[in-house]
Amino acid sequence: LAAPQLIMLANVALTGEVN
Amino acid sequence: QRLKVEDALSYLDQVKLQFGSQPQVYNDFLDIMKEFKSQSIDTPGVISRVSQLFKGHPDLIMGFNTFLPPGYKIEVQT
Repeated sequence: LAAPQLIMLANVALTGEVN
Repeated sequence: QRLKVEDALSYLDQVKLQFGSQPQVYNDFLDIMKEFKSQSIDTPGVISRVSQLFKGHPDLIMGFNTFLPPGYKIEVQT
């Protein structure tokens, strides 16, 4: 199952960038 | 209602603020995010880890729920 908003949160947390 | 980068930044600030005196908690949260991105853990795995990490912080759990896909939710004990 896709979790696009969770991926976005992870990206922002780890890099500060948008996926 | 798609969340934006600003929503993520705002949530991350909230986590940092609440655990200002325990920076390890935020580091643990980053580790969970890393494992999720590397696909070491899946969405249910993230839910399990975050619900333990933020136990006793219902506002952080409810905030985290907004980033979960439909059908997933961490229950907050009241």
